[in-house]
Amino acid sequence: ATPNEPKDEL
Amino acid sequence: NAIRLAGDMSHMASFFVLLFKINKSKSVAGISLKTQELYVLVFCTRYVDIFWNHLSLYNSLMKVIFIALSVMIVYVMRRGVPQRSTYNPELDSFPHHWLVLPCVLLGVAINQDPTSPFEMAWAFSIYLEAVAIMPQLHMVQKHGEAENLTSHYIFLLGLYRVFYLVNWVYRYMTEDGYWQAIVWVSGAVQAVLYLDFFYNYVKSKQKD
Repeated sequence: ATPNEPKDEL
Repeated sequence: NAIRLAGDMSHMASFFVLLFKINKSKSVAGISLKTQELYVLVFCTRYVDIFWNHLSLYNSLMKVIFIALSVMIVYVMRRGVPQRSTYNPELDSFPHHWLVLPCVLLGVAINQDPTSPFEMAWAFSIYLEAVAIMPQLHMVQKHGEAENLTSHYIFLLGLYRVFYLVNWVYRYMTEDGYWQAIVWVSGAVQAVLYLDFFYNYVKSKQKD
């Protein structure tokens, strides 16, 4: 993930 | 993907096993309140983005469920009658401040965007989750052996971690540019902490 990309895992 | 879903499901199952145990046996003996409170801290600092990141209904819903279930467990342990009188603080003696403090420093120092407080909080939660089980494992060691449901609970938590590790390998191979150094290293550390427990868990199941 690039910085500030929404976190898609829990 | 299915591997990650399996991870989330075993994670959620772990909460339910623990809630079932403390409701049915009316006892929280052998359960570390410190570990449970650390998990509340982990979820509350990681899921701040619930207010602005709406990736999917699944993600948002699971975040709410994880926060709610972890708060519920701490609530029963602290306020539940008769559960609160069955807690053994003298066995729950792991110096948890020594887990939180380094994680705060690491979260501030190593994150995905040093200008963003959210990224610091998020990185902190990743680091803290990696070590949050330590008070619980320490308690199991002091107790000698964990009750059946308690050991199932810890097993499910470790299983969740293993599924996530495999999921990362899978995503790395199938998704272009998928790269999550902080999460991978912390996740690997977290998995290593369970090795000794897994070994004993499988051994005692074979004996049964």
